[in-house]
Amino acid sequence: MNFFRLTADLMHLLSIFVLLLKIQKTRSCSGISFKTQLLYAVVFVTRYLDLLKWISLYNTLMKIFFIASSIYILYLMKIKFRATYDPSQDTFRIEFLLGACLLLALVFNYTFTFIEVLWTFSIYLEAVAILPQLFMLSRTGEAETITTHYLFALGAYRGLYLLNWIWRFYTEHHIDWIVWVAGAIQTALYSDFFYIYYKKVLHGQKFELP
Amino acid sequence: NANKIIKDEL
Repeated sequence: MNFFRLTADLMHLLSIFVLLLKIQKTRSCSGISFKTQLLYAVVFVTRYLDLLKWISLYNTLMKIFFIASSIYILYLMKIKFRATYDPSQDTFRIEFLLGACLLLALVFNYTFTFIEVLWTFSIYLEAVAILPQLFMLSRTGEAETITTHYLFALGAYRGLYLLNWIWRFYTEHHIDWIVWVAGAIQTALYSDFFYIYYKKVLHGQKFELP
Repeated sequence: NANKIIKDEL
């Protein structure tokens, strides 16, 4: 564990708490893409098939939290606050993402086993899981401030993982190409968002696309 | 060896 990775994981936790806070406080999931949340649930379930493999208490607790919270968010969006979800705003075709990621995972993986291919699939899928949310944002052209804090925390988590990998490469000679390439793409997807968040939200303005 | 990558990250 290093500073970057711990901070990244804490940002990831924070992002989920901010999302839960947004839904509970406003009693609405408007502005949140169900499709992105669905993809995250798929990501966590397919990645943590090794849940019973012991690495550390930290590792196990975090995995349980990510699986449980992602499914809980689906429950909130699909059942508890269903009336506040507007599917007509959430029109990104995730079938293509799922298909492309599965295909890539079948071709580019470390070992061709069931568990390993699904792990690789989850890495690729996480990289693009935010696209339905960003697409929704670009369609509506604006977002509630708390929703932008959620997205910022989520993007910061990915950015910090890049620093963690650089750190681990030099201190441990840790190499993981699949995770690096996917992580770099994932972080790059946030660059436009980061720019507007910095220009607008951090200066006290409403998040609006130019 | 890629198989030796320890999946300790989340």
